[in-house]
Amino acid sequence: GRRRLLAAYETVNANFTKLFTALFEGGAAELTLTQSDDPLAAGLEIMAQPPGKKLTTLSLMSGGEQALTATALIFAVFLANPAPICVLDEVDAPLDDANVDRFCRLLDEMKKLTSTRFLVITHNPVTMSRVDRLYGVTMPELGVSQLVSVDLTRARQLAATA
Amino acid sequence: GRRRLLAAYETVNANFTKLFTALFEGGAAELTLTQSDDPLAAGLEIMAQPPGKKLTTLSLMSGGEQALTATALIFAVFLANPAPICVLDEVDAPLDDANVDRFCRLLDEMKKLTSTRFLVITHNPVTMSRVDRLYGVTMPELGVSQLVSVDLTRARQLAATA
Amino acid sequence: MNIAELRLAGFKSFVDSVRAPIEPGLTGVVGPNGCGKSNLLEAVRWVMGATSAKSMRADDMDSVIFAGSAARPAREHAEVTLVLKDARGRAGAPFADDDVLEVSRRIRRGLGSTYRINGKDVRAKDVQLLFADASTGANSPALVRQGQVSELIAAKPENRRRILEEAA
Amino acid sequence: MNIAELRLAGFKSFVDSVRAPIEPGLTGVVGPNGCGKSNLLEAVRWVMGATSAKSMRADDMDSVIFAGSAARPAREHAEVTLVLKDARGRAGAPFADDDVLEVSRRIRRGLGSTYRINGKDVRAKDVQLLFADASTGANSPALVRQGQVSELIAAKPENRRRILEEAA
Ligand SMILES: Nc1ncnc2c1ncn2[C@@H]1O[C@H](COP(=O)(O)OP(=O)(O)OP(=O)(O)O)[C@@H](O)[C@H]1O
Ligand SMILES: Nc1ncnc2c1ncn2[C@@H]1O[C@H](COP(=O)(O)OP(=O)(O)OP(=O)(O)O)[C@@H](O)[C@H]1O
Ligand SMILES: [Mg+2]
Ligand SMILES: [Mg+2]
Repeated sequence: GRRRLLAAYETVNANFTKLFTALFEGGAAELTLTQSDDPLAAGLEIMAQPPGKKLTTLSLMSGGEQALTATALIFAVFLANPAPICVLDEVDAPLDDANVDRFCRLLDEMKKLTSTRFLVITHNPVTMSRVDRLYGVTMPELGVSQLVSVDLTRARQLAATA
Repeated sequence: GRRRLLAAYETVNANFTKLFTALFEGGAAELTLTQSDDPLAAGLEIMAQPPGKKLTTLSLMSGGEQALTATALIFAVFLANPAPICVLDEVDAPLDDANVDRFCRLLDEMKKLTSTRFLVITHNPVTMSRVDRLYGVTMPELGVSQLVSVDLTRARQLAATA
Repeated sequence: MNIAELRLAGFKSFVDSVRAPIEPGLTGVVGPNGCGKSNLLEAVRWVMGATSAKSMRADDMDSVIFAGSAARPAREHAEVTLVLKDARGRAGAPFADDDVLEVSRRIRRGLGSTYRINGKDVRAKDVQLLFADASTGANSPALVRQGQVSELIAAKPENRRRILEEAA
Repeated sequence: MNIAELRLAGFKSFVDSVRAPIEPGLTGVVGPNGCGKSNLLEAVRWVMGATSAKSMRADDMDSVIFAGSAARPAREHAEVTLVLKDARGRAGAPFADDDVLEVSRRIRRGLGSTYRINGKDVRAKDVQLLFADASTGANSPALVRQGQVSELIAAKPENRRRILEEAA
């Protein structure tokens, strides 16, 4: 139990450090197991330093920085044991345009590294223009959902003018 | 203590019901004090019914519906005792375009009803185009913040093409 | 193994039958607030054998059945199906040679859930194990619910450590 | 009473002096992730007499002083000022006739905070009461922190009820 957790920690930490510096285009980050000699009771702390800033715990970063860092952690875990399906429900919500772009490049990288199929739920026009196809969910009748394929070319035109 | 809380509840509930139906363009909502004969130990539950849907507690609504409903509650409390300053930090993040537009109309209404000065922190281009002026916060030097006035005309042009 | 299609009928706001092919790469899902996007993720977790009604914004499991709208009456059952391809050997006998597995969960109001693979009744456990062995399942860290990133940020360090246990 | 201007020096990422006039109506605040927007709201709550370091993403109050960056050393003090207009009678003597009140809070590393109104030393309590009597203050429900809407949604009903107590 303990040995497997420590092995998982090593793998995930290595992935996390790489993904963070890719997403933030620099800086440094690491996971630390804290507060207990027994890793099975320990806490997982996240330390991060965006380029040019001080190393702090996750809780002292900005909203968007926290979201991007936590996303790096989620993908660090994912890469340790890739799933056949990954669904991301509005994880890009707190990100500014530059960070949404980096998030989409991360998804492209995940696509190359795995055979996982991704469903990306989003309100963001940049994300909408960076996926391979789009489903639109609508309620033509109040309270009743329908699913339609959306023309990606149109979504890309809209994003290009935004 | 108890009488003041009940009076506050009556006022806020009346405001909340009005603001909800204005924001959702229909439907119904109400606040209920629950779980205790003593209002000072009671819980505040939020029941809401968007147009065409079933009445449920807040926790069963969609992310955007929850945010819009909670925003109606915040403004219901605000109207009971308007503050000279109101700062909203990214409350529009989970809202789709139609709901951001309704949120901005709510702000216009609050502007008419009070002499409150509003600071609206946002990443949303629609919101940016609907305020009276814009401050841009930047870090021309890494880790050091600066404040500048942003040309609103430009922001409105960008939003119009989006 | 690939997850190639999601089908819903009577599940939450998807009262009418819906088929959603899931193709390789990145598929975006868009639409207004409250139109049903998160319900799709909940349907995936539900058919994989999710046991916590709370984790799918429901008071109890019957709450995932279409509850009615202004124009339509409530339904009495809901069904979700996942179509798995290149799935040979993923399920035990009698499915050991099946390349395509249709895994479905059905709930009837007041009568609980039943599970099927390729039309045959199976136990919930069989479905849960099938997906767990394929590195997925209702608790897969790759299924990121709305607001879950914020929960991870706000979590106590001891609770955050559990994300490592999913990787182990 | 109107809050007409916010000034910061050495507060979090605002190491250089910054003056932000606050005009009537709606003022938008925009900028990339991590550039300092939420720090502005924290500065407003801080000068109003906020006592909880945790509520401004700080381990202790000294943490709001500029901690240094790649190119600059840490500072030893931070100061935030709010300029109040049409404020006659809002503060007690000796400010009773002052129409403009400059309320400032200053912290020196290791030495705690001091407060001033129009250049005269006052107690924290005087500042907190001034703002509370004007229907605002560090705990005003009109100061909505990033993520606070989500906290309200997820809150236990007993904790949610406290929002009514702010209105009472
Ligand atoms: N059992 C049910 N029967 C009918 N409708 C339901 C049922 N359960 C949930 N709903 C409806 O589904 C809607 C929620 O859908 P969902 O959360 O998927 O929206 P969404 O597209 O993710 O929106 P957002 O962008 O705001 O997150 C709610 O409006 C709710 O009324
Ligand atoms: N004491 C300090 N000294 C220097 N910099 C600090 C200090 N405290 C916080 N910061 C920096 O301020 C930045 C956070 O700023 P803030 O939270 O205001 O960003 P934001 O503009 O709101 O971003 P977002 O859009 O992501 O919410 C962090 O990057 C942090 O490093
Ligand atoms: Mg949703
Ligand atoms: Mg912020």
